[in-house]
Amino acid sequence: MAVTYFDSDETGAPQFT
Amino acid sequence: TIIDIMDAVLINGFNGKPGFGWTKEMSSSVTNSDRTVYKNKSAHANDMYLLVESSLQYSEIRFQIADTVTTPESYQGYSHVASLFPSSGYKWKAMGDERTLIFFIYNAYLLQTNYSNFERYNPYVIYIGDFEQFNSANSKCWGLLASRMIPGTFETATNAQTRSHAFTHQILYNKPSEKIIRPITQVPEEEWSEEACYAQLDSLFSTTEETNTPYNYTSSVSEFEQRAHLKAPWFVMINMRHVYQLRGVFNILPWLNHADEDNKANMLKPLTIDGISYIATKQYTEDSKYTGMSLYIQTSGDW
Repeated sequence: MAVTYFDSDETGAPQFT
Repeated sequence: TIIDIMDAVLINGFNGKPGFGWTKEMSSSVTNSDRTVYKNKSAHANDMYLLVESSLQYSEIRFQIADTVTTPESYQGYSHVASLFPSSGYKWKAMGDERTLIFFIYNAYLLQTNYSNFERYNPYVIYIGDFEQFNSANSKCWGLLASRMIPGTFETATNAQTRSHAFTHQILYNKPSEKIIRPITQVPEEEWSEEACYAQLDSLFSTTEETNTPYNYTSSVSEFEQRAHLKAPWFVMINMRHVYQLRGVFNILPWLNHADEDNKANMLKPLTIDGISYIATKQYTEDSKYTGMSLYIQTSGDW
């Protein structure tokens, strides 16, 4: 299965607040 | 919050990419609780439930896996609890698919600080979901690997994480001499209990002795990309008899130094080897600039 990679620096990423 | 992040990663996606394909099963109706239950799509006979919450009472975020969930407050057949304290401003990375999530939480300072301070800023790494199995048919062949885990449920486990390391810190990768962790829910052929297991993580040339040998290292990511020739998988062994392979986690040799030529961290830097992308972190070993790294998480291609 193709892996998906997300990063908090990407557009639309939720952050720790 | 961590729930917003898990919703985005596991369910909704963002930035033009879909979520991993997990399902969101239920959310707590208790006042001031954001406890949320997700479920993966395991390749094994049973899917895995993941409980996540940010605890106002203890200022932490917590993860736990379970076999069955009746309500967010009532669940059966569970692992130990992983908990940690990310401050506001922490960054995160997530990689995975419908079966498995690997999640990094880290202080952005890690990438700028000198090697003598790496220990303060090590990324927190958590592995949640399917393992691969070989000559067995464990219907619940999945787990929760974190750097420090505590027994009990979200209600009873109150002694939270204060250190941040890769998940090998507590999943002993060399010689487990005591039962300290329950990274899975069900040990095959045993009655379920809250009790810890012997848990050991291993990969080719992964021992402390090997990775502390300053032989054939490079400090340069680009040079490492050229020289790397052996990709060895990581395995978790439970109670000395059940051996499972971690998905997307490798030891790549010859080693890359913990610190680069400028004594900055090589951890979390993107690497490309044979057209596949990775990010690296390190095991819990001595904080030496000569420590070789042996944990690489695959971030492109197929797991």
